[in-house]
Amino acid sequence: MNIFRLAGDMTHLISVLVLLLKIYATKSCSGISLKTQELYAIVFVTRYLDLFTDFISLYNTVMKLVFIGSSLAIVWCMRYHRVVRRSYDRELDTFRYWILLGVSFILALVLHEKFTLQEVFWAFSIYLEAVAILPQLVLLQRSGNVDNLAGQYVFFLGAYRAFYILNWIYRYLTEQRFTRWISCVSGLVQTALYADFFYYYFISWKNNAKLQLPA
Amino acid sequence: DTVPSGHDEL
Repeated sequence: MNIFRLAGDMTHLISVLVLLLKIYATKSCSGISLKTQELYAIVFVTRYLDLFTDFISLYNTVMKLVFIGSSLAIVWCMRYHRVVRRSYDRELDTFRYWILLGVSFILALVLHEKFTLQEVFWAFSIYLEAVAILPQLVLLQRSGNVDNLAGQYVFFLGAYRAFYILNWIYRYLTEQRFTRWISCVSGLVQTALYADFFYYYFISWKNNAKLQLPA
Repeated sequence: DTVPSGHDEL
């Protein structure tokens, strides 16, 4: 564990807490893409298949349970909670995410570390996470005005993978046999997808204005 | 036990 990875995990945790706060405090999920939440639930379930077979540390196990539990809870809330579900922007959240699932799965069948069920699903979850934010970014652009909590959620979600890139650089420099190209390349793509969001987020913060994404 | 293919990250 290094400071970059810890910072990344904490930032990721903050993004989940911000989203839970938004949903429970405002009883609304306006501006949040259910499709991105469902993709993230799939990412965590397929990545943590080793949850009960490999014990790495208490921290690792607890965080896995938190991410799986929170992502499923958010999907449940947005689908079935009688108050929250009413504020879901159904007509704006129309990204055809089956494409993302299909491409990620085919890529995982071709590019993986070992051809085992766990490894193929792990690679699938890494590729899927890189593109899982797309429905959310499209929804933010379509809904124009971005409320603070939704903007902060996406900001922290993007920042966490940027910390992980620093973690991979650090591990590459300090550990002889650290080669994890699947995560690194995928993480770079993932962070790059946030680039324009970060730019407009910074502009809105600098001008102390509402976050406006160009349609 | 060594974690298969080093998945010690979240």
